Amino acid sequence: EGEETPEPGAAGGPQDSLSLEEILRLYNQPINEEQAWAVCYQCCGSLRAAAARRQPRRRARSAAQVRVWRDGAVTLAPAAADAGEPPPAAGKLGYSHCTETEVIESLGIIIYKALDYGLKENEERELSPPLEQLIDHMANTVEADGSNDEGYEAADEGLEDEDDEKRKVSAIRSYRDVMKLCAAHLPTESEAPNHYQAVCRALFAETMELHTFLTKIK
Amino acid sequence: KGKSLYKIKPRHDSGIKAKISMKT
Repeated sequence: EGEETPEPGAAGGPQDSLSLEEILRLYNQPINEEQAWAVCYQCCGSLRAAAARRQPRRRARSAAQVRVWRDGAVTLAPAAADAGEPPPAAGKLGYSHCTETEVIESLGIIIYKALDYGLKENEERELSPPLEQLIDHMANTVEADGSNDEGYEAADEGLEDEDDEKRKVSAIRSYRDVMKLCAAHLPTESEAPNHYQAVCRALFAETMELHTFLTKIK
Repeated sequence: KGKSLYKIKPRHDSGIKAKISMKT
């Protein structure tokens, strides 16, 4: 770990985006919960916009594909462009022929892994229940669709508070569902666009600052 | 700055980490 420091902006000129993988490697620690909510919200926002433009859907295969932009936008890039991976096999969980719930599932997994970054196999991070529920539902959407359940049923034994009651998550089927849950996490839902954009903008700015600092030390 | 604080517990077979691992 760490011997291969990524080189944001190595191509020259000001850098306008960083991948989530670069961010994780530079900090060498996981993202925090607020950043997870924000990346989730912002990425689903851009995926929604892309869907409206009828752009092909693609699953997130690694954190290298999730790009955080200077202005706080978060986008999902094609795998081969960023990760240096060979193009995904056509058809199978590949590019354009996947569903919205599959994209959400893959994003949930990537975000969980970013929260889990650096932890050992036998360790598990304690997440706040709402974030754990969000990720759980994102990552399980395909199953939820298949079984046509209504959300929880017997799965979440530990949640008996009234507060938790109103936060109950039903199956996530769309980017909009994810965004609504992220907005509901805030005291004022209408602040979600500005708030989450600001969190991602700060994530970009602070990571670039760290990169500049580390480069100077080198 | 940028420091995230979080608690670590032993991985649980029924926990979210195990569920995510099974998917990947």
